[in-house]
Amino acid sequence: EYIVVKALEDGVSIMGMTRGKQTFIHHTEKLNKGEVWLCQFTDDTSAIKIRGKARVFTKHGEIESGQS
Amino acid sequence: EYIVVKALEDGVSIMGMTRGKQTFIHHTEKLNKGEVWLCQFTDDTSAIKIRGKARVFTKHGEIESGQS
Amino acid sequence: EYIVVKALEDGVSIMGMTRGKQTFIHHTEKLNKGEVWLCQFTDDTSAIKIRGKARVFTKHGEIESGQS
Amino acid sequence: EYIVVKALEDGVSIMGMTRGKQTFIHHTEKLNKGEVWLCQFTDDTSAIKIRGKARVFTKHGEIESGQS
Amino acid sequence: EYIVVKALEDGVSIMGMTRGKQTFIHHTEKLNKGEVWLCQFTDDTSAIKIRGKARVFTKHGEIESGQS
Amino acid sequence: EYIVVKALEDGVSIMGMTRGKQTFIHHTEKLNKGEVWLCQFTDDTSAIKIRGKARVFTKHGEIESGQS
Amino acid sequence: EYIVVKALEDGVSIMGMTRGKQTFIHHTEKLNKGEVWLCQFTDDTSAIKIRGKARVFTKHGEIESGQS
Amino acid sequence: EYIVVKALEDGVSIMGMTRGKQTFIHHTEKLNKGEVWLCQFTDDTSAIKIRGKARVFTKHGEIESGQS
Amino acid sequence: EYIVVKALEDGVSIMGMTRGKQTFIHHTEKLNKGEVWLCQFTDDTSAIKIRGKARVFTKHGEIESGQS
Amino acid sequence: EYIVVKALEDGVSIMGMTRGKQTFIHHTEKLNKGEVWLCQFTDDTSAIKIRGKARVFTKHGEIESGQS
Amino acid sequence: EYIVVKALEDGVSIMGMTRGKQTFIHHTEKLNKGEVWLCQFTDDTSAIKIRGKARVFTKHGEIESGQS
Ligand SMILES: N[C@@H](Cc1c[nH]c2ccccc12)C(=O)O
Ligand SMILES: N[C@@H](Cc1c[nH]c2ccccc12)C(=O)O
Ligand SMILES: N[C@@H](Cc1c[nH]c2ccccc12)C(=O)O
Ligand SMILES: N[C@@H](Cc1c[nH]c2ccccc12)C(=O)O
Ligand SMILES: N[C@@H](Cc1c[nH]c2ccccc12)C(=O)O
Ligand SMILES: N[C@@H](Cc1c[nH]c2ccccc12)C(=O)O
Ligand SMILES: N[C@@H](Cc1c[nH]c2ccccc12)C(=O)O
Ligand SMILES: N[C@@H](Cc1c[nH]c2ccccc12)C(=O)O
Ligand SMILES: N[C@@H](Cc1c[nH]c2ccccc12)C(=O)O
Ligand SMILES: N[C@@H](Cc1c[nH]c2ccccc12)C(=O)O
Ligand SMILES: N[C@@H](Cc1c[nH]c2ccccc12)C(=O)O
Repeated sequence: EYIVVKALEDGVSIMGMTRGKQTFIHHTEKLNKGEVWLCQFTDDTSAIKIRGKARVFTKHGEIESGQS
Repeated sequence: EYIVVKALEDGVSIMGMTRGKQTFIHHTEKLNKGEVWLCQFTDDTSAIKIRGKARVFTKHGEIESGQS
Repeated sequence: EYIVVKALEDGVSIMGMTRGKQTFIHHTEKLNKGEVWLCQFTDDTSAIKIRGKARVFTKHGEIESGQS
Repeated sequence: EYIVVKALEDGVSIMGMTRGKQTFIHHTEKLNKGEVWLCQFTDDTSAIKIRGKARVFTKHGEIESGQS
Repeated sequence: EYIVVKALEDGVSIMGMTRGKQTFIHHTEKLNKGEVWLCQFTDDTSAIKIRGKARVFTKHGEIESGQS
Repeated sequence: EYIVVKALEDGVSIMGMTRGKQTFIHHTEKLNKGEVWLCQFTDDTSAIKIRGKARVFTKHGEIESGQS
Repeated sequence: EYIVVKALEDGVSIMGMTRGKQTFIHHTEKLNKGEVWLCQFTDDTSAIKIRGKARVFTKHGEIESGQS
Repeated sequence: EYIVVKALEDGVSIMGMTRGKQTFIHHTEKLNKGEVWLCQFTDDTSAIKIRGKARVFTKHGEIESGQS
Repeated sequence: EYIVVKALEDGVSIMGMTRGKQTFIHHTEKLNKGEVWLCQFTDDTSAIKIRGKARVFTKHGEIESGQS
Repeated sequence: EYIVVKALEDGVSIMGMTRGKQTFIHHTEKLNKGEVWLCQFTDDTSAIKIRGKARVFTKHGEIESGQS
Repeated sequence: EYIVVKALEDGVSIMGMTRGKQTFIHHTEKLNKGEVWLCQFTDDTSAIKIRGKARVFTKHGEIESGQS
């Protein structure tokens, strides 16, 4: 399983949350406008949080993040 | 299996419930409006509770949480 | 496999029944109107009972619980 | 595999039959009108019998039990 | 794999046949009109025989048993 | 994998053939008109022969046996 | 995987060929008109030859054998 | 995976090629017009060559061999 | 996974390339017009090269090789 | 799972991110206009970042990266 | 998983990239116009680069490489 994120503005944050009993951010990826990020759920990442304006492509369809 | 949640207002809570004989909240993630949270069912999370106005994308379709 | 329940009134009960030779309630989750609960069948839960007015999303479609 | 049963009257009985060389009832769940019961086939349950007026949602479609 | 049987008259018989080198009836379930029986193929049951008027829901569609 | 047979006349024979280097009949089931037989391919049965007028429901569709 | 053969004339032959380095006939089943034969590919049978007029139902569709 | 071949003329050849570092013919099956041959890819056969006029049914559709 | 090749002219070459750190031709099969070749990807073959005019049936559809 | 990237301009960068507790770039592939890159998620790559104008083909559809 | 490449001009290059912590070219296959190359992702190849005018058939559809 992987998701795809296309940043629609600079400074979009993609936060990988730890798998396991604790839930905290282990990595934040910053994307500039137009950059595309593809990532899996992994042994280390069981949740992902997205902040900023972006198009998020998932198995449940395309979802737009951001304040619009 | 993962679900996707888009907060439609500030202060949306996503509560991860423990797997096993006991069922209690092991993590609460607070989302602000427009933020998107993607998460799996895991070794530690076998149920999830959502409070506040949000769009929840699941394999059974899109469901809106909140009092509307 | 997971199901999704959206409470349509306060006080909806979701009862998790034990897996194994015995069948009794190991957890009751109370939902208020608009709250959404997603849960799996697990090593500890092989049956679920729902009381009160709610929309239940399952692989067999959407079913409404309650007296209506 | 799980099935879903919605009781259309009080006193609907769902009988779980034992898996193995013997076949007898190990649990009877009583449902009141509007209550919804979701249950799996398990290590202990390989057959299920339903008595009373209910809607039964299965992979083979929706079947109505009862005398109607 | 499970099948679903809805009895259309009293006295419908569902006979579970043994798995293995021998084939004989290990259990006969009697259904009254309107009762619904759901059952799997199991370690102990590799064939099933149905006598009397009933609707049988299988992966190959709905089949009506009985003399009609 | 299972097949379903509905007898359209009395005396329909369903012969289970042995799995392995030898191929001979290990069981013959006689069906009367209207009776329904559901059976799997198993460790002991790798071929099945049907004689007499019956409707045979398989993954390749419905086939009618008999002299018609 | 199983195939289904319905004989359209008497004397249809179904030859099971051995699996392994050698390929020879280990069993020939003779069908009379109207008889139906269902059989799997097995540890002992990796090829099947059909002679005479019959309808052969396979995952690639229905094929008619014979000289017609 | 199996394929199905129906010979459209006498003398159709089906050559089974060996699996492994070497590739040579381990068996040639001769079919007469109308005969049907069903065969799998196996531990011993990883390629098949067909010579003569025949209809070949595969997962990629129906292909006609021969000079036509 | 297997592919199917039908030669549209004499002298079509199908080259099996070795699996592993090295990539070289371990077998070349010559087809004459009308001959059909079915082959799998195997422990020894992880790439295939086709030269000459042929129809190639793959899971991605039908592709014609050759200079046309 | 693999993705496909077609560069629409010179100098498109495809960055493979490490799998595991740390997330950093282990390889950057530079593509010139028209070049096509196909790559999997692997034991060493659990996220991929794309910078520059390119067409990205994924299981969630075709996405265009770049500033346009 | 395999892909198919049909060269539309002479001198098309297909570069197999190594799997593992390092990413470099372990094999370059040169195709002449009309030649078809089918190849898998393997233990040794986790990425592929294509240079020159060719049609590339993948699970995400048909993509044309080259400067056009
Ligand atoms: N650490 C948690 C992260 C998580 C996954 N799904 C969740 C749902 C809600 C809250 C936290 C989570 C886990 O691995 O289970
Ligand atoms: N701790 C419970 C959580 C749970 C899952 N599904 C449920 C259904 C109802 C009540 C609780 C649950 C379990 O792992 O089984
Ligand atoms: N304890 C039972 C619960 C159950 C599952 N399916 C049922 C059907 C009917 C009655 C009880 C059940 C079991 O694990 O098997
Ligand atoms: N104890 C039986 C229950 C059963 C399953 N399928 C059946 C069909 C008919 C009769 C009984 C059954 C078994 O596990 O096999
Ligand atoms: N005892 C038999 C029952 C059976 C299954 N399929 C059959 C087909 C025909 C006759 C008997 C059977 C077996 O396990 O194999
Ligand atoms: N004993 C044979 C039965 C069989 C299966 N498929 C067949 C096809 C043809 C003839 C016999 C068979 C076997 O197990 O393989
Ligand atoms: N003995 C051969 C039978 C066979 C299977 N597929 C074939 C194709 C061609 C010729 C023979 C065969 C084997 O098991 O492999
Ligand atoms: N002996 C070869 C046969 C083969 C399979 N696919 C091929 C493609 C081309 C040439 C030969 C082959 C192998 O098992 O791999
Ligand atoms: N020997 C190579 C063959 C190969 C497969 N896919 C490729 C793609 C490009 C170049 C070579 C290949 C391997 O097994 O991996
Ligand atoms: N090193 C991380 C890379 C990663 C995968 N998915 C992510 C989502 C967000 C941030 C980082 C990641 C991991 O293997 O889990
Ligand atoms: N050596 C790398 C090759 C690779 C696969 N996918 C990638 C994506 C981006 C960059 C390199 C790669 C690996 O096996 O993981």
